[in-house]
Amino acid sequence: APRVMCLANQKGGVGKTTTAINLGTALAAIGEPVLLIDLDPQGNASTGLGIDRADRKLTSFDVLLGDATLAEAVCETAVPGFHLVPASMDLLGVEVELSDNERRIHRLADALADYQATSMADSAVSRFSYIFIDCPPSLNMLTLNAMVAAQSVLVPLQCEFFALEGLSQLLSTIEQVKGSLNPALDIQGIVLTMFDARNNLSSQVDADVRSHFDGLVYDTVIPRNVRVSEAPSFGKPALLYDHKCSGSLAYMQLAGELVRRERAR
Amino acid sequence: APRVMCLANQKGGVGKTTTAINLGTALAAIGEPVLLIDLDPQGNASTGLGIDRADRKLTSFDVLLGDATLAEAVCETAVPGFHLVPASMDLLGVEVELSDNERRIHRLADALADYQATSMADSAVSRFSYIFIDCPPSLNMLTLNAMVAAQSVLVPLQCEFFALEGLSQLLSTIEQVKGSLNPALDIQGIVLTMFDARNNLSSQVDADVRSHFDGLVYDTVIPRNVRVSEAPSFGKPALLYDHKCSGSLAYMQLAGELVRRERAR
Ligand SMILES: Nc1ncnc2c1ncn2[C@@H]1O[C@H](COP(=O)(O)OP(=O)(O)OP(=O)(O)O)[C@@H](O)[C@H]1O
Ligand SMILES: Nc1ncnc2c1ncn2[C@@H]1O[C@H](COP(=O)(O)OP(=O)(O)OP(=O)(O)O)[C@@H](O)[C@H]1O
Ligand SMILES: [Mg+2]
Ligand SMILES: [Mg+2]
Repeated sequence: APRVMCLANQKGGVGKTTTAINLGTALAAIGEPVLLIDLDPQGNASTGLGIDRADRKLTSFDVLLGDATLAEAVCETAVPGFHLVPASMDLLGVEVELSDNERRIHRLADALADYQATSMADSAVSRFSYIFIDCPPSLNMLTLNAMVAAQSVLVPLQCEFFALEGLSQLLSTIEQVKGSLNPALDIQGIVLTMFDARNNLSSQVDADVRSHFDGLVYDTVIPRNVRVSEAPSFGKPALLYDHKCSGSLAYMQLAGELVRRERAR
Repeated sequence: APRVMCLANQKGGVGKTTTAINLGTALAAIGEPVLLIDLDPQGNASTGLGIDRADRKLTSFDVLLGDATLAEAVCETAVPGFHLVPASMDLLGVEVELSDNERRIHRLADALADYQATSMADSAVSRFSYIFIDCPPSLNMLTLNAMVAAQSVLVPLQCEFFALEGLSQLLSTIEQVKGSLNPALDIQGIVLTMFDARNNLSSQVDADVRSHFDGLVYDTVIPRNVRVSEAPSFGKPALLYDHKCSGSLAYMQLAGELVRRERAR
């Protein structure tokens, strides 16, 4: 069965979407098929994988409402072995739409359970090694749905002071969800992003986080690299846009480290 | 009466808080007193102005619930002429706390109206030229409260592709609020942030935004400057941490441009 993880951090702009896209692409490139579920109304992961708004027929909103199964909403991307459930702005209305539904926090978990059952019975349904869920920058119902559906949280952490400040809040939220809604929820790991070797702040954050959470922090650090931020405007992951740039190489390295750590578990 | 504006953008990490802190400081420095209301549960604006979590006795959460007036929650900062209503994590629970309250979207507007009435009657209550509201990165009840209470939205826009993608959604949300909840709501302006002269992406975003929204975009562009991101770890605005750095100079220039445009309105 696939390993399901959500990319969550209520601090904005820390690299959740960029990590979902590029780590997903790198894992697919080394033969580990990935499904990415875009749960952010902004739909940046869908755009960054080249799925235009006009082409998003069935979305994660339809899945949460039960108007489509996960299998129906899955679509291909330009990356072999990397599939996507796209997002749309409709997600902004999901809290209101599901306000009377007792299972509203479990909608994604239920959809995934249904999907797993289908894929056991029907080998044509894609089998994934990893399922990623890209979350919006808040601890709202969408992020809660992701944390209830996932087995772990992958935490992208920008090497900046404000991002560090929010980490303890995020970790305590994960503990709360683990204690009440999803006992299986763990921390997959903390990945440092937008590391800028030219400034002290990055190394201070790196040293600080490793001293507090050593075993959880990946050895691989993602550098700040303009090619990574240019790629989404072409609807491509950095690995397709420029596979030799420092950002792409780091995401390939991260994919290897993630798989090694998974095997060692 | 003060000009009330909220700093809003559902895209995360675009410089909302950094602009609120540093533009506020710059305005206070040129003699225009400012009040900043921190409406983000992360409380980054409060931390960036040196107010430790332990010192936040009354917060914006207490004001929204009606447990404290705005006047009671206002506290001083290290910057003369710059006051703050701090935020706390309690704000995460405000939607649930106010779910039965019909005025839940108007709580901040009501508190501000009450404050204005008090300050007319009692000259001891600080008179501000500008009131800023720092918003979280989502279009939720907190941001709606800010948009209902404000006369305008100041939009920080990071010079990156994903940030540009979210702009049209933000502008349409502003139109919706203007049409239904707050007819006075306008766009104060769009300020380009984290502009990196070394890469094409920044100039492309700059050219793109000016071609679509020319009159709304400030001439002043805030450069990416590591001193700006180091300052919050010392609990200081960039202007106090390093008043000669490019970021501080840009925020001083922006303050002048904002005041000039206000006078010309
Ligand atoms: N390693 C990197 N080098 C340079 N730019 C990066 C890097 N990683 C991300 N970015 C850029 O930084 C910005 C923020 O990244 P991203 O949108 O992935 O963060 P996020 O956490 O998903 O944001 P949100 O909170 O809005 O969902 C984007 O414009 C992205 O292109
Ligand atoms: N001009 C700048 N130069 C360098 N770094 C900057 C600049 N402006 C902001 N930053 C840094 O970028 C990060 C994001 O900025 P900030 O937190 O102000 O954005 P925000 O929109 O308030 O984020 P959120 O969506 O989480 O509320 C912070 O770590 C901040 O220190
Ligand atoms: Mg994102
Ligand atoms: Mg902020």
